Parts: sequence; structure tokens; C-alpha cells
Amino acid sequence: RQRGTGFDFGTYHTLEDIYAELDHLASEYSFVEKIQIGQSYEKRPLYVLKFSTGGSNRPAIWLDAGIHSREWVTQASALWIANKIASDYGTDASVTSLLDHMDLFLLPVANPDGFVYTHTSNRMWRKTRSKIPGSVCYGVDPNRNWDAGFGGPGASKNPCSDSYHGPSANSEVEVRSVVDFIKSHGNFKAFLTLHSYSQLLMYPYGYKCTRPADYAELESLGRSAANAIKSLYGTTFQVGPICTTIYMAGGTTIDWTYANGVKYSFSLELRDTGRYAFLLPSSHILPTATETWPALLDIMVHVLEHPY
Amino acid sequence: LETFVGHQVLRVRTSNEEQVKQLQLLESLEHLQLDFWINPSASAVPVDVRIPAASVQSVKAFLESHGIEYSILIEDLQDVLDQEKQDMARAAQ
Repeated sequence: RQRGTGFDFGTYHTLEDIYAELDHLASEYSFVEKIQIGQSYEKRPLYVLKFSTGGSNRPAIWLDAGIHSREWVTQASALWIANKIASDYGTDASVTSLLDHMDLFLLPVANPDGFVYTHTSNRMWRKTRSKIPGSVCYGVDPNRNWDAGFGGPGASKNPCSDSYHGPSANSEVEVRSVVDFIKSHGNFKAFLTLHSYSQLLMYPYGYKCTRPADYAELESLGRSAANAIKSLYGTTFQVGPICTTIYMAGGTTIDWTYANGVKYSFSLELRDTGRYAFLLPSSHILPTATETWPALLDIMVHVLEHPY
Repeated sequence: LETFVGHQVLRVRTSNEEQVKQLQLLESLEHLQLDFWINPSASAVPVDVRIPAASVQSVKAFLESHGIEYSILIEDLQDVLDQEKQDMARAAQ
């Protein structure tokens, strides 16, 4: 079969084009499968790429991007990373070893309604697009909607705010779909979520300013991953718990995953040129993705080598 | 399609907790319609804020009157978005 569809990983794409590329990757590589884990508020499918070379319910790693829809470089990086994982299996020793023992699940567009809305109506949109009963405003910040310190400091109770936590934990179907999937799988060992921007590599907690039980290991692994990022273009990442690194924030993704037994829970805020914030020009997609990849691989290899 | 002509994004650097509190006060002024890309939290963390054209002068005056340092991250947001759109169209072709 002929390789490639001319898909340009160095430019931004619509949801339709991204989903078509997921189909292409799934058709091109026998160990890649596109699965639907749910649908968004506006009934768009939530697609995950499953990388699996066999076995049954192997220990797994989760990777997602684009939960804040306007952070386009994250969805674009996730696609590049998907292609990188697929094409490196069998040629790169680390990726091969990883996929020979573990499964990997990648959700490149965690908030498809918001993503489409950024393309069609408002480039600044970051939330979901759910209708809030009793309010003229739409959408919930899906990174304040998880059942961990829900409704606490760092989230807004105002439905018109960009950090609105939602009417209840898991009120957003985009969040609930991931929660249900992680719970039903039951064997996730790492959860990595990509955001932009501000060059941070964070671990729990966000809803409280106390150190997690695995603080020493997460801090050390985080620093190692940050060094891996720096090795390519010199981009410096700050490492630490969400609460002390940026601010206290209730209801965040990795607080929920950590509380539910996923020890290696990290949130990355990708590069900041100091000029564009999350409106990174497309010329930065490949540098961003390529510098992020060694950090992700570093964490994933650590997870493989430190079973629990 | 919402446009952002004249919107500016400022990067604000605070030097003490008092200035952080001033920014948090600014955040609460809903009539300014500010969009905080990075919220005010601690003096070590810079704050990025998108300001609609109509509020730019008021916000800058507020910052200057409180001695809060800022720089312009994005001069005109719509210019950046137009460029992004052109890039996408070119790539699609």
C-alpha cells in the first residue's frame, strides 16, 4: 500500500482533516486502531488511537491534547506524536520495547465542539459548548470539571467565566467519557495531558498545596523529562505541583487520575515564545512537537521500567 | 465569526503580592471584558491578558497608576488571526 496522504503535520487543520488522518494512520499500521470512546455535547465523536501490539488489557499509557480548544498547537503536536509512535515502532528501540509490553491510547482532540467553534466562530474559545441551564452563557472549563477538589479555589462558579467549573463534577460528556473509559479499562499506569502555553511540566496536586505521596519520584521524573525537552532547542520548562507552580486549581484532570491510582499523572504546558501565547504560528508546530516528544518518551520508558 | 480588531494582549509582571491583588481586582471588573490567558496568582508568575480595544487605555492607565510593569505581547490580535488564516488557506491549497 502506498504510504502517506500528503498530510502536512506542520500546519493547522480542521477537525474533519484531523479525523481523516486518524483513519489514515489506523489503515496504515496494523497495530493502530481508531476507537470511539463517546461523543461530545454536540454529538461529535471522541476518537482515540489505540496502539497495541497484542495481549489482553495490558498496562496502558494515556495521552490527550486539546481539552482547551484554542490551544491549537496541542492537537497538532498530538497528531505528529501519533505518527511518530506509529512510524518508530520496529525501528526505535524505546518505542518498540514500550509497545511490546504496554498499550498506548491517544486522544488528539479532547474537546471537539470547542475546537470546531474556534475554527468557525471564536478563535479565543477554550471551554466546551454545553448549554448552561439558567444562564445566557455556554460552556464549562473541562479542566475544572473532574471529581477531585471540584468547585474549589482556582475555578469559577460563574457560567460566563472561562474557568467555570460546571454545574457538577463530570457534568461535561467530554470529561465523563474519559472518566468512564479510564475506569472501565482499569489498568492505566500513566496519564499525560497536553496544554499550551507557558512551559510547565506539572504533577498533582492542584486543588491542594500538599505534596503527593509520590512527590520525590514525580519531581525527579519531571526534571528528567524537562531536561529532555531542553536538549533539542534549549526550551526551559519549570517543574512542580500545579498548586505551587502556577496556582491552586480545583477539579483538574491529573488530580482525578492520580486520586484514581494513576501514579504517573503529568500535565504539560507547551512552549511559549513570549510573542504569541497560545496563538503559536504553524512554523512552531514541528519544533514544539519534536521537543515535547523526548520528554514524553522519557516518562513512558520510566513507566515501563517501574511497574507498580 | 467574531473579530478581535484592536484587541491587545499584555504580559504583566508583578513585583509583590500587593500588585497581584490589584490585578485580581482588575480581573473582577466585568465591564472591561478582560480575558485572562494566565490568571494573577503569585508575583513570580507573569499574567497575560487579552484586552478589547475599548478597554486598552483604561487598563494601561490602571497598571501605570499602580506602578505595575507590562509589555505588549500582541499589538493587534486580529492581525495574528488573519495571518493564521492565510497560513491555513495556503497549506490547504
